[in-house]
Amino acid sequence: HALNMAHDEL
Amino acid sequence: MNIFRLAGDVCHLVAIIILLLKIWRSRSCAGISGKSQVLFAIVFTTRYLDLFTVFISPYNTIMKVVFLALSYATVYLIYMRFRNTFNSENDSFRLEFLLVPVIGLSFLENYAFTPLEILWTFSIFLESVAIMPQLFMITKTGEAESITTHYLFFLGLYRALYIANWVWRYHTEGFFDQIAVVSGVVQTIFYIDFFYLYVTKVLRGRGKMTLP
Repeated sequence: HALNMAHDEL
Repeated sequence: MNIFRLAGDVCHLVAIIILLLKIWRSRSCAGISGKSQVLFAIVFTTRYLDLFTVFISPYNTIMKVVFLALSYATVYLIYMRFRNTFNSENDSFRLEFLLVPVIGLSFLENYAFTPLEILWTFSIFLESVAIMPQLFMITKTGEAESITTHYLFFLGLYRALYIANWVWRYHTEGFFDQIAVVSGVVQTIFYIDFFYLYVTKVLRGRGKMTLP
């Protein structure tokens, strides 16, 4: 899992 | 950023503005599900909590503020300004049927068991079902004003364009957000029968959409 990825989508 | 996501965000913005203008100019929220609008305000609130902690781009920040402001303005118009035109007996969808499973699932399936991630996951799952009260109201009243169907069309189109965006990002940058993709596909599926009615009834009939 991509942990703590900054969600860059609205 | 790619053209699909930009087009999706524009459709989303257009949908929200169509609804807000309809309520404001007709000074009435007849035929609108206030519950769905409350759910959308909750979706934006729980998704954009990182508004002040994570900076992606000016576009991202501005759009988050705009979506929050417009969604709360819509809820305000429905429940405060024009509340005497709100027919709550038609807006009878039981929200707990949506909130309980969505809350449960966001605790089970998430990328990280942290408050921000669980709230983000909650907002993704909630958005996929937030339109149900509105669609339920239309099936109950058996009709929808054409403006409301245009609102629903752009709202459904926005997430369909996001699916194209995810395909594009997967092939160009290997990006794959499983939670958002699965939830987005489910959300778009809910609109498919509406899309069919919209094309066959509204675009040809140019009038109200009356369900068969």
